[in-house]
Amino acid sequence: YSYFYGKPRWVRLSPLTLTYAFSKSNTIDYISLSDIKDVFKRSFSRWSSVIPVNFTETEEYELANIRISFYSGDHGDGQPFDGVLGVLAHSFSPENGRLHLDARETWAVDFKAVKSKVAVDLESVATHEIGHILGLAHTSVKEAVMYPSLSPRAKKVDLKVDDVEGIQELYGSNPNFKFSSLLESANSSNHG
Amino acid sequence: RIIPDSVTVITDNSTHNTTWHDFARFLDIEKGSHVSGMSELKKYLNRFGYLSVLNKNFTDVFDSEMQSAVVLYQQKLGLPVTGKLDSDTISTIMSPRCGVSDKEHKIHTTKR
Repeated sequence: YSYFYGKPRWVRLSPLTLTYAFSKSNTIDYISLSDIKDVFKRSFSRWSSVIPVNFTETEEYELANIRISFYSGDHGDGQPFDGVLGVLAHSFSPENGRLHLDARETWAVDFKAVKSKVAVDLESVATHEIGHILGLAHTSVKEAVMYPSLSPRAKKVDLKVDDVEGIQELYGSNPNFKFSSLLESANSSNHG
Repeated sequence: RIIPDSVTVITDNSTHNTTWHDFARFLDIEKGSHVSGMSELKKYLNRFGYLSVLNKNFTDVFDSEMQSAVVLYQQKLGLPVTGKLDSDTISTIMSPRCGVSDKEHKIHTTKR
């Protein structure tokens, strides 16, 4: 695992609660907002299960700590999106809170229902980008969520030891988290 | 025949993004080679934090700087370190990815 320069993190009183909101104007219309919200809720909960940080949705986009938007092409932050595949999303280090997804990707919440060869799993990318929002940079560990690339139709949503160790160095451990549960989960998925 | 309740069929428009797809033609190109379009690969390596140059007029030559960038890329992405544009490296470069630079000191914020 690695960090951004200066190892920035969200500095608030513990236990830390961060709010998040979805842009109403910069979004996609072929996945329902409730499905998008469910995806992000699951993604946030993966991180909050390992660190003492809570995430709460708010309707007040401008005031939210984490602001989630879908954009196409040049959207004013100096890092234009490039259309189908290529760059899928990007986000900003703490305590900026902007999480941007390329609206021109074929985002999927269920590959059984989306047959496109270029479909990209929204939950995998959401989980990865939340890692950046919290302060993790890219890792060299291919199996980890924070590895920079993701193939179309691939799913990688479970945090690996590398992700967990990295984020816990920034925020400490959730008192209810046990590393053994992570290893058990990894074993069961390997044998599954 | 059982028909699923809901299937979203979206046109495969992968041809809309051909920039990285074209990198396939650089497979096995070695240091010292001059290949038209190599500058695009240099721009990619620059964008993601592997090739830092003051002058961004990238040439199409696979030079020493480019080789160092490839080595760095292979190290960072957990690939076999060969310094060459082998199949593992090219296929990883062509994969869709996060837009955040792999350089660990990349901060995009502007303090107001």
